[in-house]
Amino acid sequence: VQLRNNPRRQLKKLSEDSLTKQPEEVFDVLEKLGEGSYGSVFKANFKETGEIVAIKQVPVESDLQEIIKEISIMQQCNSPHVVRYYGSYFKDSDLWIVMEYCGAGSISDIIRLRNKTLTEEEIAMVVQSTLKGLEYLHFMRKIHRDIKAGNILLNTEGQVKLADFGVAGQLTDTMAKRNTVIGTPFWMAPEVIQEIGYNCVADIWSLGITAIEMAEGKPPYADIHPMRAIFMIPTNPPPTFRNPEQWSQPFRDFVSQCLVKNPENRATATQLLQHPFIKNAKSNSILKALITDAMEIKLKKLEAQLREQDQEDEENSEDDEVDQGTMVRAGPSDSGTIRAAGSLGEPARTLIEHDGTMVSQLGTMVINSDDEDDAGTMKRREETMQPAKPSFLEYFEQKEKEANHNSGAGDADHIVDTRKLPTESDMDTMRTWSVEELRVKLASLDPQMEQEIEEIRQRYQAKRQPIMDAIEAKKRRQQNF
Amino acid sequence: LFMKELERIVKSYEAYRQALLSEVDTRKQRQQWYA
Repeated sequence: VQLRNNPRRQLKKLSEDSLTKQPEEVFDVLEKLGEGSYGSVFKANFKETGEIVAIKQVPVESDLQEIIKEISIMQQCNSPHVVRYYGSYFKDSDLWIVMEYCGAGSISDIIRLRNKTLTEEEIAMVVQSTLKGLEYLHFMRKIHRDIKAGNILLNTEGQVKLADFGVAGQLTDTMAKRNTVIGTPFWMAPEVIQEIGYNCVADIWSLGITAIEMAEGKPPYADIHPMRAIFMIPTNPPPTFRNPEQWSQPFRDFVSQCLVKNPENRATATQLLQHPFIKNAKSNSILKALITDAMEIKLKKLEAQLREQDQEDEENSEDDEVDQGTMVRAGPSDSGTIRAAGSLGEPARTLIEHDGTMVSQLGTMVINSDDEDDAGTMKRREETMQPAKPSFLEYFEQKEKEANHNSGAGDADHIVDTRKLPTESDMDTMRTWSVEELRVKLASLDPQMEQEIEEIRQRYQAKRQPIMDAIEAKKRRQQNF
Repeated sequence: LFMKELERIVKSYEAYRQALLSEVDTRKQRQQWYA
């Protein structure tokens, strides 16, 4: 636990020289930090400068297109509030993505380690920086799509950074609203669940949920099965705090402004940065105590683990390593801290954490991959007026199928099923047209088809480009880019 | 996927074209009948 005050060397990007070497010549991989979307993340030492970096190792057989999209988005970002990308390597069957290291881990790691939620002051600071990151991303026409405490990282200086762009999306002018269901169920905005198209303010809803998560230790509906929660989010009024009286009026107001169901009436990141709760946030030095505390606990746990390994006779004491199961709010006048239940246990104020089954294990869900999205599935469903099965139902069914058979189902069938064929109502409309109108329609079919083909071609080209660039870069730099 | 998309577009337009042609044909037959 060292909060060194020495000025950090600011690695901007790996040099051509570093990129042409084998990654193990450039880095010493130190320890595994955890599992991210699509791969494991390791802490590593950049030998040239001694700087610590994070390396995400992703098996190349995983969804390369998604990974390249993640790299591409990180590459385009240059903000102190967004985790930086330094370069990538191909090593055996893995892609190594070298990124900025955030030594204190994620906000959810910190909550879990300390078994304490954040105070309002701490939340205000974290949310302020997150909003700055979101303002930047949204300005760049990017949606994060998976804002939650687990994706907000802290470095040891208390700087807050957005991470995990595994599901982030780029908005284009022709596609101002996306309709891919993506994110983590409890944090998902109603319009995302409803698949009615969404834009940057979907991240603001997730931020409101994250603020509740930081205050209460888990997002609303976390005790409910995600399948039910997913029905409840669009139908119920916006969620609020379990015990609203325990939180200040500015904080409650801030959360209520994030959790506005109609996205058109929801505040933007820029507007929320002017909210009194955010404007009065203290500097990031207030997070240092929290970081020191978390890192001390982490160190103690590591030491304990090492001792345990030495004393093999100790059995399975890892159970109380992370989740104590029960969390107890310290007291009504307290600033929102919850502690491990023990002698303080007052049943009426006990918050039960269900071993994280609902919240942490479900993780991020990705429905309607962009391939399907681009294939216009949503549009086609509307056109043919067929009662479409909600994508999240398909998601859960697929998850179950995977769990049962561990086998992939035919995507091609799905595409064939959604083929646009004239419906009965189309035929009825045709019957009302004059012969001249029918002829005009017939004449316009070819240009229309050509236009649609051209649009599809351009969309695929846009998707293909980052992959082609990566291949080109790989060729140029002898494996690395 | 791109090829599948192309196939889908072409087939759906073709189906629509056939429906339109058949409607034009019906109208022609109807006109002939009335004539």
